[in-house]
Amino acid sequence: LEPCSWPGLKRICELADSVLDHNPAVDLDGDGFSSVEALRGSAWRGRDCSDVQKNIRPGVIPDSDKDLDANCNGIYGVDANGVPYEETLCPKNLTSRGIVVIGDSAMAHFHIPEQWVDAELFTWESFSHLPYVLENEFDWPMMSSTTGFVNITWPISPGPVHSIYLQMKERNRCVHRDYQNLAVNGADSFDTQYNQKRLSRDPVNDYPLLVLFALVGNDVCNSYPDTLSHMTTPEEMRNNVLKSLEYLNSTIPADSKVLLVGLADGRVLYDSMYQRFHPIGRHNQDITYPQFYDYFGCLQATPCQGWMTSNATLRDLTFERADKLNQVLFDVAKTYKNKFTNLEVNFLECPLMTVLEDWERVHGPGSIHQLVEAVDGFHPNQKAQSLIAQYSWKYLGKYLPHYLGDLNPHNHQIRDIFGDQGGH
Amino acid sequence: INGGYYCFGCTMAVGVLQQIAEVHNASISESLESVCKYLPELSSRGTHMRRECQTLIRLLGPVLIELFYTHETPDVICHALRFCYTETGERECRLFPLPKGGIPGRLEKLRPILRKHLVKLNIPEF
Repeated sequence: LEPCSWPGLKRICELADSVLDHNPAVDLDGDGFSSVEALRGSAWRGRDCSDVQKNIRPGVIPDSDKDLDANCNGIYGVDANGVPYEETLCPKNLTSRGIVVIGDSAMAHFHIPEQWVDAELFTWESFSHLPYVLENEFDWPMMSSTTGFVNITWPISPGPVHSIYLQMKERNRCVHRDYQNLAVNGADSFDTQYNQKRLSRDPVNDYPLLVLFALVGNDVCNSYPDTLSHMTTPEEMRNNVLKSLEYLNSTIPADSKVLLVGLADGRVLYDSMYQRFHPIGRHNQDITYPQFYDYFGCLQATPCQGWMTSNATLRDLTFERADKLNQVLFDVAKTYKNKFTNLEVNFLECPLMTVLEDWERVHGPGSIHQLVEAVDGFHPNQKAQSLIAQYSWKYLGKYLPHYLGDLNPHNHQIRDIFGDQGGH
Repeated sequence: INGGYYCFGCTMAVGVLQQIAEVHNASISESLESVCKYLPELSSRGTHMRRECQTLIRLLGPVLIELFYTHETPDVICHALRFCYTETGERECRLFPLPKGGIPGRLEKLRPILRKHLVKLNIPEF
């Protein structure tokens, strides 16, 4: 019996299928940027201020922006002396950098509202946003640690928003809207060979980039019962990452920076969740996270047999592989740091781990569950996303300040003249 | 396997619906009626979410109501509706506590109810 053929479910399945190519659904000029929000539009990449002209999009190095806003950063026109604002407020000698994240569901910020599953928190109104959530693949990139830009006040998406993009914009308001979130749920280093091709950047006419290559789980996560034999091997990882770096080197502007982010140690999930009730079991106190994980695994629908299991040996073996893959990422970053002509490579240990450790130190043992998505019991939640952004920003400022671009001394003027620069 | 995501989605949806009726002191038929009310008429791709939802509830509502009143667990209900099944050689997947008689035993008992409703739905398997 095929449920998607049932009346009523058919259209919903079609809607789900339509979002699976991960490209902006509305992109008239084919420049990779869209003027609508969902379906891989401006929730994922800076809003296109003209969807009929390919050379007008976020990230472009503008000619003068006297009459139009070629890079959609909201800065255009001329001052009283006839000098273009873009020239004076975003001078050419200032290093401006857009931000891109190539990653997985943790980077896209996968989130299923708790109100949809816990009967005590349930409200019918919370379902009014269902199509928006479906069209965004259950992801909330607009509130994520790398490309978040908006505080949505719906009760189904609570928590603070901090992101590397917002900090970069705070540092230099000329990079307004210059973000691309190319993360895909379930993506590993193999899928990324395809996903990275959705990056939209002209190596000659656009500003350089800060690229986060952040596949924090799926190279050790899969839904197979014999999960270990389906994990990426160190050799495959090296091969895939090098291919990705070569591809980026050939397609992004010179002076771009790449950060290889390490895989998470997912053992912390089980350790912090195993005694807790899953939202669907809270009312009757009859379903714990281990039961939920095992059910998910039994259906082979789990995002991660290796971490989401009550089998401690399997969790340890998964860690061993993740550790080996991290070693590969570290070695690649060290060996190829300055070997590519257009980009510099560095390694960053998975920031989530430091965030969780710090949280537990401050809030006490057993408090880590406060940073985990309640419904899937797997992803970092909104609070964690925000803390990841804050930690990553501090790390970059301390150890890799040249990754952030220059501080723009004209930020106040930009704010005074252009306000919110057209918003997002 | 065993229904995968469809089974998972059905079990969660039925589980939540059962608990909503309990917590919010609403009857199952009231809860079912409310399911579609808050969905927008149209999504941005022109899908009539509310209309689709109403069609589904009209289709499944009567059998769901009857199964709810026999106090079946969501696992049993989703097996009855064929969103979940147990493939040969695979273990049975279950999220909620095991019902008396196990899932196959409950399904056997429910056969008359299922036959009555599912034949009406013109689903060839029944």
